[in-house]
Amino acid sequence: STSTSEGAPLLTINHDVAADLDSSNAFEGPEKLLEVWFAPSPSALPAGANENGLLCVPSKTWEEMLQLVHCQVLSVVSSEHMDAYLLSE
Amino acid sequence: SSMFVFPHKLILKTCGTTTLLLGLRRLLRIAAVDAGFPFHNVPELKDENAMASPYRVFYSRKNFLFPDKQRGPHRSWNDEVKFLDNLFDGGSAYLVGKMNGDHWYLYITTPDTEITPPRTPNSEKESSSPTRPAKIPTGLMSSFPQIHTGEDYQDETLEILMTDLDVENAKQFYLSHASAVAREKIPALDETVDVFNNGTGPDGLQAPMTDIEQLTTEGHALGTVVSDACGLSEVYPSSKYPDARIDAYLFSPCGFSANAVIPAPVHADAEVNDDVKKTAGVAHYFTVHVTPEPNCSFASFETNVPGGQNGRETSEIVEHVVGIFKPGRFIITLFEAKGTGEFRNPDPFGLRKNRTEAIAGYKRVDRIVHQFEDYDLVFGFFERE
Repeated sequence: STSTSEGAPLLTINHDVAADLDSSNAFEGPEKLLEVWFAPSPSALPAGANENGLLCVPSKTWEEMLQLVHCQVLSVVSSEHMDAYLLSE
Repeated sequence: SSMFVFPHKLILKTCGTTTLLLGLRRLLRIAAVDAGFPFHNVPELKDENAMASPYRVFYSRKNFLFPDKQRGPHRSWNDEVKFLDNLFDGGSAYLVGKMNGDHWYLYITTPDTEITPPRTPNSEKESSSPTRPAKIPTGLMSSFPQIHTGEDYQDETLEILMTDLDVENAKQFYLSHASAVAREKIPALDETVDVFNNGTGPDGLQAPMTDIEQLTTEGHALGTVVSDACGLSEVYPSSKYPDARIDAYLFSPCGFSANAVIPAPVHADAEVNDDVKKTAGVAHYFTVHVTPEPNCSFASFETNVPGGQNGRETSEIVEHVVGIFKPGRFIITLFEAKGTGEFRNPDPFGLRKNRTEAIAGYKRVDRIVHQFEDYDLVFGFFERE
């Protein structure tokens, strides 16, 4: 993990996945793009939801979901308001 | 492929033959079980079908280059719509652009006073209580005071989908090319290596060759080299976005992906205007994915950094990105929440002015505007002059 300054986004690399990734069979660039909102804004989370909303979900849990999609996590940039996952496909 | 997790929403973008929609039920379940978002499709959370009710859903994609190779629900747009309609009530599906050319599909649900609950799988329909829940408790309602207006939340997503990339220019997204660029960048180390190679380094120790190998072959190291060399790092320059962080990866033998987290600029109160206020405390992103092979070349760029922030208009961003990838043709979509009731960015790429050269070097072929209940969509299709 590396971070440049206090509070700045933090990069974590999953070296196991990143080390031997081969893209020789890639052929379809156009992506499928899904956005699912559970509240109108971060400041309007519904009662009962964790105060950090989806940010409370551990990476491992997302990785299990991503297995259904056929993707793996290469690296993550974590910040106060968002986590950005770079994926293998 | 990329995924962005916010407190209130998740964005998942995957290419190739990934089966993105097969992850959707699990996503909704995680939102209910792990994050505590309300669910309405079953009486109890311990029911394995419990899934959070989304406030709203967007699903979109360009037409595939090789649709026959897709799997699962992605074999056709109709299959995808059926899959989503099975899960949500009241979704709307659109095709935007030429049916016999490059076009773009969109599926959208609208927020309503009853959060659109997902349905349980048909097989359970008979056995469980009605899938259509009773009205959500008013308490819950009160926690969504802004459900209709989105007043306090500015949302704008720009996507640029580029095909037929310039072949020569696309070489910079090949590992062999990037390694050469990386090697040029670390000449000093190179000499050190020579010394170490013959075992007579300054302190007589053998330098770990892997350092150099890593710097010139490891996906993330090369990803950073390519981000800088191709100009991507300057789309939102560190001079204006000091806390921005780019995570880039160069695939082997070729291909490139990058995410950037761009914390919203924080201004001294005196300078804050309404727009900035709306973005304070919100993180923005951009994401880029490149498939450089000539027979299927493609590059995508997506960002939710509001156009005009820090002085960079949407059209400038588009010109910068198109300048990096030099596509033969490209689609632009700009999706903008109508929170203020005004179409904030009426003419993001000079489309309305009928200027054939809205983007330098390209001719605008199509311009299509869709106005949804609370979002406006501007779609543009351009071809190289």
